[in-house]
Amino acid sequence: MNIFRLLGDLSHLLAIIILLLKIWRTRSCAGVSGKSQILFALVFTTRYLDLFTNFISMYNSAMKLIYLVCSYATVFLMYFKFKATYDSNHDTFRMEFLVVPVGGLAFLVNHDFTPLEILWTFSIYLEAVAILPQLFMISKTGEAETITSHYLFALGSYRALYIVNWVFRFYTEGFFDLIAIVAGCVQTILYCDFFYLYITKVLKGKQLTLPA
Amino acid sequence: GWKGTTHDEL
Repeated sequence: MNIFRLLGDLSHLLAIIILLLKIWRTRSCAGVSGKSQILFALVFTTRYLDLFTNFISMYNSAMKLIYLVCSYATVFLMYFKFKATYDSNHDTFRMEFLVVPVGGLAFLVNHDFTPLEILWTFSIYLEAVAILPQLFMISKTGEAETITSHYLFALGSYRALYIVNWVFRFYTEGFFDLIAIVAGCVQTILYCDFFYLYITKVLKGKQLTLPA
Repeated sequence: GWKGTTHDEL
């Protein structure tokens, strides 16, 4: 464990908590893409299947459980409890356009052709593109609530910090996982234009609006 | 059994 990975994990945890609290306290999931949340729940499910078979540390197991519980709780709130506030008209990105190619790629490019490893690879590739329905929804509505933009900033920062962690691990322990690194770079690049808008607008107290 | 390399990152 290094400070970059710890900050990354905390940023990820912060993002998940921000979103869950936003939905719970405002009793509304307006402006949030339920499809992205379903994809994130799928990412954690396929990545953490080794939760009970491969113990790394208390921290590792605890965080995996928290991510799983929070992501399913968010999906539950969006599609059941506060279903009336779910904006399905703007959340129209076709998830199968992501899941099918990612599933195929996971079969073709992986470290080890075993069920657990292919599912882990699937989760890594899927996480890289899971935010697309959310970004697509914001481009359709042309704006995002400030709290949603904080959620996205924390979520985007987490994988950017992981990239720094991978550089650090490469130089300190010679460790690198090319699949995670390439997918992590793609994932972070997808946030770039959002990062620009967040820093130039939200941090100046303005509403996050996309140029129509 | 399910092998797979162990991943220590979240």
